[in-house]
Amino acid sequence: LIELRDVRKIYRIGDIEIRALDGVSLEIHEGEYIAIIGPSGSGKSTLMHVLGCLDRVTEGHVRIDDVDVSRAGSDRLARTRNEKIGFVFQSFNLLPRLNVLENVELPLVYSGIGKSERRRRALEAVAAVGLSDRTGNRPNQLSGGQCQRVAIARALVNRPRIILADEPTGALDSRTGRAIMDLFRELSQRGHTVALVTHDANVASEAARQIVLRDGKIV
Amino acid sequence: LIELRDVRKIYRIGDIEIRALDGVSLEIHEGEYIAIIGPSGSGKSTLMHVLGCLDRVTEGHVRIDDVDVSRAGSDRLARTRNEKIGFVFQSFNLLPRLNVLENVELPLVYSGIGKSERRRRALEAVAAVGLSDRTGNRPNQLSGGQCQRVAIARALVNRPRIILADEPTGALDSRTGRAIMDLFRELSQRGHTVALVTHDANVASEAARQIVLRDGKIV
Ligand SMILES: Nc1ncnc2c1ncn2[C@@H]1O[C@H](COP(=O)(O)OP(=O)(O)OP(=O)(O)O)[C@@H](O)[C@H]1O
Ligand SMILES: Nc1ncnc2c1ncn2[C@@H]1O[C@H](COP(=O)(O)OP(=O)(O)OP(=O)(O)O)[C@@H](O)[C@H]1O
Ligand SMILES: [Mg+2]
Ligand SMILES: [Mg+2]
Repeated sequence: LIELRDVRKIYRIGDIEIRALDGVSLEIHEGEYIAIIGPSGSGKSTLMHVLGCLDRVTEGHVRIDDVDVSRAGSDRLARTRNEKIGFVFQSFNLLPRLNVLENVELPLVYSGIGKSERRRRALEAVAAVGLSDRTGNRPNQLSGGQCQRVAIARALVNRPRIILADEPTGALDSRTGRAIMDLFRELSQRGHTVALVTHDANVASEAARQIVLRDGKIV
Repeated sequence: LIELRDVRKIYRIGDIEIRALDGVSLEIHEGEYIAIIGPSGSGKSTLMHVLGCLDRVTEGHVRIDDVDVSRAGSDRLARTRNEKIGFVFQSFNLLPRLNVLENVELPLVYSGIGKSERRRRALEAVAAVGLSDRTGNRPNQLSGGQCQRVAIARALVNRPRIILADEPTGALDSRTGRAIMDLFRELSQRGHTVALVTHDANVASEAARQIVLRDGKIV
């Protein structure tokens, strides 16, 4: 389903070169559940952005569902993302002027879903993360873990085939985190492809397969 | 050193009332090392903001070093904060247009420390969190865990008597997190007062005392 070949992501700042990804090749098959682990700064978020068509690679090839996204135009990229991928960002990236429900509805707006169906689906997603009583609040009125859960609800609302979550339980206590992991497990059992970045060994052990990154390479 | 009596922090949104803190009384003595734990949304960050003179309480009393900060003017509050307290925010709050070194120097600028002494101390703090090779970068050029470490360096650069850290290892792998916990342990051993919010049981067990929050109350 997702294939990376010899992928490099290199940042140049002045004459300094930072190799965020340094020759990564990877295959993720439909329905797989993988965990990506590794030290701070090893390239995990960068890898997730590449998998999620959010960042272009400097070198190498990226195929998603047989589409070569490393050569695709930005419109094509955006459509692929919206139709197939749900992304939970490490720092949530909620829109500060929209309330919880509006934030969660956003992927459905891009998909052209009608107003009442959007509302229905968004309420369902918000309920799944335990925030039904906070739908009218904006992100600055929420705790860190509540923001994280809104980001998760938004990523899942379109029922995407591919779910990419960058440290989805980082701001959650063990019980709330457990509920979220049950959610991912259920989605995986229903055939969704799930890739999680995590520092939590318990979370990593839920996946069928672990990928370890170090200095931009898979070890 | 820090005393809270019957503290309430109540947000009113329309006719809805959210009791972020709902009658909290607490004493933290000089040199103590405490961990604050509890579910997402239970009031931990709110409690930290009150302890750190960053938020005013709705009801109750807050004393820091015998100063009644619940009645103090905002200048007095700011001075107390700058002189006595180092704060690591749950979402880091780095200034996006400043580089790592400039971000870390900020508390020293407020203290009126001279340029070369600021630089020296900031470099020391950055080295302590393992980021000496990234001093020229801005926050958007750093990974989540790198940003967290910059926030920690900034909080410690003034060698404050009171260190308040809201989930300081949330974005860190276990090895980098271990190095940060060693840093806090060393500061505690040297007499600094340390209060950490954490979801990590390992981190909580490092403290001499654990405080558990639930629905804005200490249980
Ligand atoms: N500005 C605000 N307006 C309204 N409610 C708020 C505001 N700030 C915080 N709250 C609410 O106060 C409660 C406590 O928030 P707080 O951030 O202290 O929780 P927390 O224990 O730190 O949670 P987490 O573990 O998720 O970070 C939450 O229900 C939160 O939504
Ligand atoms: N825009 C950028 N410019 C320069 N360097 C960057 C940029 N974005 C990321 N980097 C660097 O690329 C490397 C990998 O970053 P990445 O965010 O993928 O790490 P990570 O494994 O997710 O780390 P963490 O666990 O701390 O979140 C880091 O050294 C980071 O500083
Ligand atoms: Mg990351
Ligand atoms: Mg919090």
